[in-house]
Amino acid sequence: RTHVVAVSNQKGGEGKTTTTVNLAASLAAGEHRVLVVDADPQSNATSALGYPRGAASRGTYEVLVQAARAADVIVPTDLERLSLMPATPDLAGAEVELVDAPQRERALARGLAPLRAEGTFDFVFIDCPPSLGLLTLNALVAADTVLVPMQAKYFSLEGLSALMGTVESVRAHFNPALTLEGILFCLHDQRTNLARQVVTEVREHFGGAVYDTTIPVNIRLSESPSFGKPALLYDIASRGAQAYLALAREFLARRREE
Amino acid sequence: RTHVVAVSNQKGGEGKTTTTVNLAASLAAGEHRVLVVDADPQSNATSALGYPRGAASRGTYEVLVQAARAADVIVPTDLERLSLMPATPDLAGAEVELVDAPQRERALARGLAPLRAEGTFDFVFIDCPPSLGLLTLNALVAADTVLVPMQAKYFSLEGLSALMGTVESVRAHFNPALTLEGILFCLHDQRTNLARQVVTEVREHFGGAVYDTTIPVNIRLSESPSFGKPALLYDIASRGAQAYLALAREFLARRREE
Ligand SMILES: Nc1ncnc2c1ncn2[C@@H]1O[C@H](COP(=O)(O)OP(=O)(O)OP(=O)(O)O)[C@@H](O)[C@H]1O
Ligand SMILES: Nc1ncnc2c1ncn2[C@@H]1O[C@H](COP(=O)(O)OP(=O)(O)OP(=O)(O)O)[C@@H](O)[C@H]1O
Ligand SMILES: [Mg+2]
Ligand SMILES: [Mg+2]
Repeated sequence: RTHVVAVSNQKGGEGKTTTTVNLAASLAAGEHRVLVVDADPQSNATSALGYPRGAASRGTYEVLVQAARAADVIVPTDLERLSLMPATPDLAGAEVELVDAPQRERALARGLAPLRAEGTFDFVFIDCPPSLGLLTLNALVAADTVLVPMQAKYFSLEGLSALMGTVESVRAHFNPALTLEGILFCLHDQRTNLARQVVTEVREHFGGAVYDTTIPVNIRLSESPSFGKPALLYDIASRGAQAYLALAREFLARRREE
Repeated sequence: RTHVVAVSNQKGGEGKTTTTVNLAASLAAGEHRVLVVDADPQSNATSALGYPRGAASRGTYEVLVQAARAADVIVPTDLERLSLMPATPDLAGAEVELVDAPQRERALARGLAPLRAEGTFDFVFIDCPPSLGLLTLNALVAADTVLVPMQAKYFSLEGLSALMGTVESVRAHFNPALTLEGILFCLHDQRTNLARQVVTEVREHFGGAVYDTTIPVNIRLSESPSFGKPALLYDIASRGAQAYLALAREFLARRREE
C-alpha cells in the first residue's frame, strides 16, 4: 500500500526540502520504492535531486493543471529506487490557475490516484512551499499523513499552532483521514536554552509525535544540493547523512507499529 | 522625504523578519522615525515588536482591503521612534480578496501615500512573506527600494536570481523607480567553504550592492522575539545587536551617497 506524506510548514527555512530529499533518499537506499513530489515553485527539491532550473520540462504543474498522467512526468534520480515528480517554473502560476477549477484542492490527489492503485511506490513525499495556499492544501488533501520539520526557535513555535489549525481544517472539510506523521526538529542546536525550552514545550503538547531523532546543523546538508545529490550519496559518513538514516529507521519502526 | 524599503526574499528563513525588526530598531534608536509594515500573515514582525497573536486588532489587512487610513492602524513599540503597522490573522485572506480589486498591486502604495505626503516617517520597512505573490508584489510596488536578506547557501543563490527576475518585472510593469537597496548576508557562518563560494559569486555579480556588514548566527537574535523586543533592547552587547547597529550605520552612509 502506498503511503503518502506531505512535508509541510508555512514557516520558511525549517528544513522541509532537506527532510523530503534526505528522508526519501534514506528509505530508497533501504530498498523501498520512493517518489518525491516537488510541490514548491522554488523547485529546491528538484535541483537537490539532480535537475537544476530548466533541466526538467514537465512535472507537478502538468499533473495539477493539465491532468497529465503522473507516470508520464516522473523522472529518475541518482538513486535507483528514488524517483521525482519535478517542479518547473510554470508551477508558480498553478495556484492562480487552479483557483476556479472544480474540486481545486483535489487536483494532486486525483493525479496520485493511479500511482496508489498500481502500488508503484511504497512511499511518496510531497515537498511543500512555505505557505498555507492552494499547493500546500493540495498536498494535505492528497496525503495520508503530514510530517512537520521545524526549528527549536520562537517563530517556529508560533508557526506550529497555525499549521495544526490548518491540518484540523483540512480534516474537517476535505481529508478526514489525515493524521500527523510526526514532528522533526531540524537545524537543531541542542546546546542553547531556547532550543531546550522549545523542545520541552513541543514534546509536552505533542508527546510521542515528536521524533527522538533530531537533525543537527551540518554543512554537508547545505552543500549536497549544489551537487544535485542527497547527503548519503555526497558524504554518507557526515552527521547530517547519518541523522537522516537514523530518522528513516525511526520512521519505519513507527509505521510498523501502526 | 520618506524612504520606503521592501525587505523581500521568496526563499524561506533567510532573515527577512529579523532584519526588518532589527535594522528598523537600530535606525529608530539613532533618532530616525521608523515604521515597520508587517505584510506577512505569519505576523512574526508583529510579535517580535510586542504584539503576540491576537494582541493587534487592525493593521495591514484593513489598509489593503478596506482602504483604512494607515495612521488609524499604526501602533507604538517599546522604542520611542519605532512604530508598527501590524499583521493580523485576516491578512492570510488578503491575497485572495485582492485578486479582483482594481489596481490590486497598488493597494499598499495607496495606503502609504498619506504617510509620504505628511512625512511622518523617515524610513518605512515592509516585512514580506516567503513568496512572490500579491503581498510581496504590493510591497515592491509601494517601495523605493528592495533589501534582500539571504544566507550564503546553495538554495539561497538559486532564489536570488528568481527574485531579481521579479524585481525587473515590477520595474517594467508597475514601479520603474524601484531599485536595489542592498543584499545582506544573514545567519552567516563565514568559516565554511560553501559560504565563501556563495559570497564570492554574489559579490562578483552584484558588486557594491552587497553590504560589507554580515549578520552572524547569534542566539540573542532568535531569543529576542520571544520577549517582543528587538535585540538592542534585549541584549545590546550581543554580536547580533551590534551587527544590526553596524548595518544601520552602513545603510545610512550609503543613503547619504545617493
Ligand atoms: N541540518 C542542516 N544543516 C545545515 N544546513 C541545513 C540543514 N537543513 C537545511 N539546511 C539548509 O538550510 C536552508 C533551509 O533549509 P530548507 O531549504 O530545507 O528549508 P525549507 O523549509 O524547505 O525552506 P522553504 O521554506 O524555503 O521551502 C537550506 O539552504 C538548506 O540547504
Ligand atoms: N543571525 C541570526 N542568528 C540566530 N538566529 C537567527 C538569526 N537571524 C534569524 N534568526 C532566526 O532564524 C529564523 C529565521 O529567521 P527569520 O524568521 O527572520 O527569516 P525570514 O526570512 O523572515 O523567514 P520567513 O521566510 O518564514 O518569513 C527565525 O527563527 C529567527 O529568529
Ligand atoms: Mg523548501
Ligand atoms: Mg519572516
